[in-house]
Amino acid sequence: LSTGESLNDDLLLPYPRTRTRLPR
Amino acid sequence: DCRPVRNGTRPHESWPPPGRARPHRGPVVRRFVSYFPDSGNVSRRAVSGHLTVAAAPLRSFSVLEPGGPGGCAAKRLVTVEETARAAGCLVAQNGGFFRMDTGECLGNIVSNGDQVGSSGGLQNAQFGIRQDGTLVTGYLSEEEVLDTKNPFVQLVSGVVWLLRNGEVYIKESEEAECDKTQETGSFSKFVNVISARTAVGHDREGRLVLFHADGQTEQRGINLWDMADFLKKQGVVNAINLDGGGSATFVVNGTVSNYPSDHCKDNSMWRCPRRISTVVCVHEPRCNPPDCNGHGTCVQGTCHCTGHFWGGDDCSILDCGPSNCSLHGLCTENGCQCHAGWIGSNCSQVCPLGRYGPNCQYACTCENSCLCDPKSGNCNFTSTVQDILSQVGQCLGTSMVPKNEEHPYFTKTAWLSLTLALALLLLLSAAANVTFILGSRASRRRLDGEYAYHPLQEMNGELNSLEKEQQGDPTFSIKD
Repeated sequence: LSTGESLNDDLLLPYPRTRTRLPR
Repeated sequence: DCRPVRNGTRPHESWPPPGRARPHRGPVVRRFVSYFPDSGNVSRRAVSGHLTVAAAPLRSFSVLEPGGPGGCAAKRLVTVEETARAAGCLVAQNGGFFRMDTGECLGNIVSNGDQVGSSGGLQNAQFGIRQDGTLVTGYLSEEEVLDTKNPFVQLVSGVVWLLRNGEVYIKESEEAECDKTQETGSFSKFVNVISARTAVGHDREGRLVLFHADGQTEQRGINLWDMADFLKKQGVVNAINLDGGGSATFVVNGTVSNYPSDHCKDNSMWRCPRRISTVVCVHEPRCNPPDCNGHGTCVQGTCHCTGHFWGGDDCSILDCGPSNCSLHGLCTENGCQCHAGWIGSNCSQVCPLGRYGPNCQYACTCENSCLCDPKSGNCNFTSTVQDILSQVGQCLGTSMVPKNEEHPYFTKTAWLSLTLALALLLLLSAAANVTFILGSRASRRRLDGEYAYHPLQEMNGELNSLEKEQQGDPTFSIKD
């Protein structure tokens, strides 16, 4: 079975990509 | 909220390790196609997936770095197949979250005893196994993660604690895991959206449970509430949610066995497994330590110790039997090594008379062939036999001494009895002699005084002249 490269298109993120989880 | 907790304790569940391991059976993988209610619609949606149950998690479960050790430091992204194959996983799934752009592993990661990632006390759901086999699920402070008394040997971070003590714990998790700080409502969406999902947890018997469900975000699959309910019905007690979406990959014996949701780069008709970060893996049970301390062979997670004297679960204990070398020797891998003066497989026999030292290898060199201390060879040795022999001022030639190992008991007893009998005879003889001497003196003393002759009274009716004189002269007497 050949496995090609994934498109990484099904994103399921708990936090926004831009978010930095620094202590307040 | 969202504040790292460095010290103290945080809410989590510790499940004690199961007792004595039962004969090992490999992981059980169950496939399902189940129907879940479709929110807003009357219809139901079908979701397929796998539930894997593995006994003895301490020995059969590992958190793997991508592509093997050093994968997190190198920020590698590797398919689950590749990582699982190299590690010999029977069943493997994608594990913790990661940054897709940089390849950075996120959260706490302990892989086979090595801490390779730290969240710095950031509060997300954790699942791990401590050195003693305790299964830990929930939130941990940094101090608890870094505990050295009973350190984690496997640890992975997820997002959302699904089940706590058999009850759904999503609502509490949303509060604990920073939902108030979310900027776009993405955390709430993350919980409620249908998608491909994976989870890890354990049941009441302390068995590890891996779960995955196929899906595609917002189109197919299940939300976290569905997953928690499903796991609860399967008897899972504690579980956390791991990475999902296009990361959800399920591999059995090195082959992808689910339907990943990412499309392939070269042709969007097909689906391709994503290159991800850490992997959760169920493998053949390993021994602890894997090499059985160099004194055995690991077979199905059980050490088979070499030789007759290595024992214990990890072949680290020398066992020479219940007698323990009779406390006269050391147990070695070749059996009892007796102290000087002792011999035998259990060191229970003293050296034969006339021999001494380790393995009784030396002959005594005492004057008059006297016996010596079986331990040191010292001729001033005092034992019952030697005492008796010394007191009477003699030593037996070693050639006359019966072999100790042949009749050790007879020799002592016989000599003692003989000596006592002779002593008794000596006493009787002495007593007889004394009695005889005393009797003789007494009879002599009786004859020691004066005495007188008494001649015949009459001779033809008359006293002779001598008698007459005696009768007339009382002073006349004869001394003996």
